[in-house]
Amino acid sequence: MNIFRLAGDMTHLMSVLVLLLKIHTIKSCAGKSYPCSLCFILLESSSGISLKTQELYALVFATRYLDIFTDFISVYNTIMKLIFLGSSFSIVWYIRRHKIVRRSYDKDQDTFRHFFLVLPCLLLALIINEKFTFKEVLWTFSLYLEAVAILPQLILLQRTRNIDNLTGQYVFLLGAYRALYILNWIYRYFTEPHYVHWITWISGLVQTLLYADFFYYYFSSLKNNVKLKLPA
Amino acid sequence: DNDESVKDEL
Repeated sequence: MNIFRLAGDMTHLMSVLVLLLKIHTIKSCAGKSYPCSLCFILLESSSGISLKTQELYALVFATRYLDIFTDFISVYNTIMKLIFLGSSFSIVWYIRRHKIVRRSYDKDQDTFRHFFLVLPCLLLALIINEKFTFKEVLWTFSLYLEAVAILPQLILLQRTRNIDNLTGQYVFLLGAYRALYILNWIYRYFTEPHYVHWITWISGLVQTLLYADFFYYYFSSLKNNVKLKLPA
Repeated sequence: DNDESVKDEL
C-alpha cells in the first residue's frame, strides 16, 4: 500500500459518503413541514444523480469483487469492498424504491442507454484480457465498465440547469480517486519489479481523461466562485 | 490460486 493508493481509496470512499449524505438530505426533507426552502429546491428540482451511472457502478463492484470471499488480501481490502458493494447497491435501491428519494430522480433526463456500454465492455473483455478465465474476464469487464460508467452522469449534468454542490463534489471526488490511482500505478511500476498491468493502466487513464472537461469547469467555477455549469 | 495475478487493489 502506498500513499497514492490510500489517498485514492479515501477519495473514492468520500465520493460515496457525499452521495449518501445527499440522499439523506433528500430523505430528511420529507419529515419537515413544507415549504422549507432547501427541501422545496431539493424535491422539486431533480437531484442531478444519474441512476444509470449508479447501476453501472453496482455492476462494476459486483464483477470486480467476485473474489471477496475466496482471496483474502487484508482486513482493509475486505472492509472497503463490502463498503463499496453495500453503498452502491443501496444507492440504486434508494433511487429506485425509496418513496421520497425516487421523487427527486428525473428519469426523463437520465436517458443514457447504459446497455450500450455494458455489451461492448463485455465483448472487449472477452477479447482483451490477461487470462481467459471466468473471474479474470469479469474482472477485466469491470475495469472497462468503470472507465465509461460516469458517462450517463456527465451527460445528465449537462442537462441539469443548476448542479448543486454535493453532486458536483461527488463527481469531482469520483474522478480524483482514479487520477490518484494513476499516481499509485506509476509509483508501483518504479518500486515493484514486474509490476505491469497495461489493461488496468489504460482503462484508468481513459476513465480519468473522460473527467478532463468536468475538472476544467469544476475548477473554473471554484476559481471564479460561480455556480458549476457544464455546456450542453 | 496464485497463478492469476493477485488483485490487491480495489
